[in-house]
Amino acid sequence: LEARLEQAAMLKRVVDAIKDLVQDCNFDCNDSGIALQAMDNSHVALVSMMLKSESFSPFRCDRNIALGINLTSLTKVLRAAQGDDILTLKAEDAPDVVNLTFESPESDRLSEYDIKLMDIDQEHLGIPDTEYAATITLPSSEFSRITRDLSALSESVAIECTKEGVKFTCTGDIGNGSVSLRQHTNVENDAKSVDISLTEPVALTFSLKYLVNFCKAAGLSDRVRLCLSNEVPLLVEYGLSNNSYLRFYLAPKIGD
Amino acid sequence: TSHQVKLLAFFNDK
Repeated sequence: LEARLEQAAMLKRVVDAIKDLVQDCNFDCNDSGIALQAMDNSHVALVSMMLKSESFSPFRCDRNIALGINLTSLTKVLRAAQGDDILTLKAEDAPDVVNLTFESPESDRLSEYDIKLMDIDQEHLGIPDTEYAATITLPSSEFSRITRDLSALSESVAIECTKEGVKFTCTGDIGNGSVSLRQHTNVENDAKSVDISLTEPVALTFSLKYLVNFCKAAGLSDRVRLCLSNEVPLLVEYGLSNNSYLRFYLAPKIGD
Repeated sequence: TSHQVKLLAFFNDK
């Protein structure tokens, strides 16, 4: 494997966004890119990352390999990279280590690190293709604000989507709160728009602690997409350039 | 009250 990223910031942000949710992960490398799928310890949330080969230049992967990496270790090494450094990942066939180099674009500084790999026996889940009943695309900062504000009151949030819009509601010991958003097109800045596409109304309840965790990815993208259908896990997607993405799935809470 | 469902109730083990 040899994969060169123009900006180390991308990988730094991705790892930062998922390291509190999952710890030891296989980075599955093949000629289409680098993928990661991992569940959190409680088996309630799942991270699915895809960095397409087009996000790297150049990208070469002659044989499929799984790089088992501890994200705490990776974080320590990535801290040594500046955001605008050029980052290159390298691994041999049947590797013991993954090699990372960081090149400063404006000086002759080159740093190089090896991280020991681990054997990770990871459960791989088949995620069915789902036609979601409701898809909401909104500014990622808005979604972060909603989850943060409501998590101060309650452990859970009910998300209801109807043709009127989407409503986030919570009930806690001190009282209750809600935030409603309507479909809205911002003509000056499309990134601030709220798009709602609905085939049937949905109402689901989720644990806020996971949603707050997902929002650590907000720095990766101006927009976030929420996909919901009744009684299936929520999909929260942060799109990256070149069709790469960081997705989170969260199992709902269901009434007794 | 509601209880938290696990993902394995929805996604298959590959």
